[in-house]
Amino acid sequence: PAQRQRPRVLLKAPTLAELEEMNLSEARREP
Amino acid sequence: RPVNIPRKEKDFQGMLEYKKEEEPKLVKNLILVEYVFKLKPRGVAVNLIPGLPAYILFMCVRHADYLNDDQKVRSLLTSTINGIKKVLKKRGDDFETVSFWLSNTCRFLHCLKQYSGEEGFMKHNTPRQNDHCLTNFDLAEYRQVLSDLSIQIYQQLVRVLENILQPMIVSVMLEHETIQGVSGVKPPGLRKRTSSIADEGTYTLDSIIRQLNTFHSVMCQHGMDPELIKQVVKQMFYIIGAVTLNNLLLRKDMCSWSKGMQIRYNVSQLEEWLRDKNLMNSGAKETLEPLIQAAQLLQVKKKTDEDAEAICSMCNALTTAQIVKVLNLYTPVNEFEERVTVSFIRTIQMRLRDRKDSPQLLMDAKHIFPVTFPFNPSSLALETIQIPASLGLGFISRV
Repeated sequence: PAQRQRPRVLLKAPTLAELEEMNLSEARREP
Repeated sequence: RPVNIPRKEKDFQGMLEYKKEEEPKLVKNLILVEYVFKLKPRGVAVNLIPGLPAYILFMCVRHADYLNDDQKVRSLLTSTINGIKKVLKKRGDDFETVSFWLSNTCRFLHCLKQYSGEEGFMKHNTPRQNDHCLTNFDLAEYRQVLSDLSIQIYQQLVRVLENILQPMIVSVMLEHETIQGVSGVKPPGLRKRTSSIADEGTYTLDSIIRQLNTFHSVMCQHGMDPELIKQVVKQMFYIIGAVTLNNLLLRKDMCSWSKGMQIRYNVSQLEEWLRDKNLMNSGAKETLEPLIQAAQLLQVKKKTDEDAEAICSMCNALTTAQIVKVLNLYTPVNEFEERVTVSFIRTIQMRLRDRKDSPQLLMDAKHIFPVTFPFNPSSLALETIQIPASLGLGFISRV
């Protein structure tokens, strides 16, 4: 069987704090 | 509507397909729901696979990975994390909800590891499971976010169970007398405290055991990792021990030979519970050690130099301040007992002066032990997972 390769592209993730901040600014933008 | 043609399970690849615009509906129906009602319609428990929402989410991630659609993967993971946080903000005081999402967040994290393609996480995989590893994306950073989220949820779970246990502890562990007749005589001049949250007799040992049973069975039903359950139980026992000891250190009416006896009996029942649940290796019993020693201190002889030596070697989980306080508060309840003399307490202080322990009198009852989430791969074959109609996810299809 062919050797499985590791997934190649690392998906950058926001931290929990950044996610929280994003949600807050989104909530602020909403009327 | 597509015609539903029955397929053999081996034809499925353990993926779930949904349209991008259906993501909000997916998150709403899978995460932002009252699971209490979904899992137990009309009060009857439905035999769903523990961790089903986590598996469903992971199978959706797998399909987006298979499509090599990084935006779809990112968007689903972000919405998932936000959804879980939202549920916990709304229902964060409900033990079942918090336990449910702690179990599922951990399972989702384990799936991201088990199918990451990293050798260290693949040791227990079947060849078929290895075929189901992610092909295009490395989600290591999202694993870190989910691990951080799991820590937050764990801490929330501890606060919830603390709020439930707190009003019971003093009543059960100190005030309620299970052993009849041991302390028939109340210490003279001591009034019964009325500031306790519950009146004496409101909660019994049986109440706290029943509560522990409820916590344990909920966590088991949710498929929480056994190693994580052990950590929750250890934390619960720590809270029980710390709150009991702190109250004992502040209440003269709790420092008698018979209270020592009562506390030891109560502790033995808690140990029995651990044995019954096969949790003796959880570290929970050890957290009761300061309380056990305080109870022993109430019961041992406190007169001679030999007694002082025995006390100093026995009470290694208590600080000097705590030992001295218990001795100072000790109150004889009958003619066979004697007050502890000032000179005996001085002897103890002299013997313990080289100890480098903290001057702290009270235990930090709010302390939370650091939590870990040991990798726990699942033997479940993704291609066999079916989605019950009750979840309202008819718009996603098995691939």
